[in-house]
Amino acid sequence: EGALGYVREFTRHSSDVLSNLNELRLRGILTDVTLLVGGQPLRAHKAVLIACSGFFYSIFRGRAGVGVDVLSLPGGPEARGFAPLLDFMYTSRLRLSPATAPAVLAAATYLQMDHVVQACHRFIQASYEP
Amino acid sequence: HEGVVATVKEAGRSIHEIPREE
Repeated sequence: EGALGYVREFTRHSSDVLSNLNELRLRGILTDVTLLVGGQPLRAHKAVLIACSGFFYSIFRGRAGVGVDVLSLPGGPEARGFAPLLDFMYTSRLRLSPATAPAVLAAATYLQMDHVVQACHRFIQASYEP
Repeated sequence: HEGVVATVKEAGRSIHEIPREE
C-alpha cells in the first residue's frame, strides 16, 4: 500500500478515438441521428454533435432529444456550410475557402460553435488583406 | 489533400465546454 502511482499518458489517444469515431460515422455504425440539411441526409452520432455544438447540446441534452432520430433544420444552414463543420467535428480540421467561408460562418453561428465562428472571421479578415 | 493551399494550426479551444454537473 502507498506504493507510488505511475501514469502512462498515451498522447495520441484523443485523436485516435476521434479518428475511429469518424470511421464509425462513415460506415454508419452506431449513428443515431439523420440530419436533413438543405434536403441532404447526413448521418451522425448525437454524442459527437452534442459535444461540439451548443445548438445540439440544447436540443439533445433534454428528454425531448431522446426520441429524435431524424432532425431537419428548417431555415437552418445550407449543406455546403454544414458539411465542413460535421467533418471538423470528427477530424479537428476545418476546410475553408473564400467561396465557402461565408456559408460555413453562417452554419457555425447557427450551430453555436463560437470558436469556429471566430476562426472563420479571422480567415475572412485575412483574405481581404492585400 | 487535393487543393489545400495551407494548413493553419489553431491552438485555442475548438468547441464549447459542457458545464460540470452543479
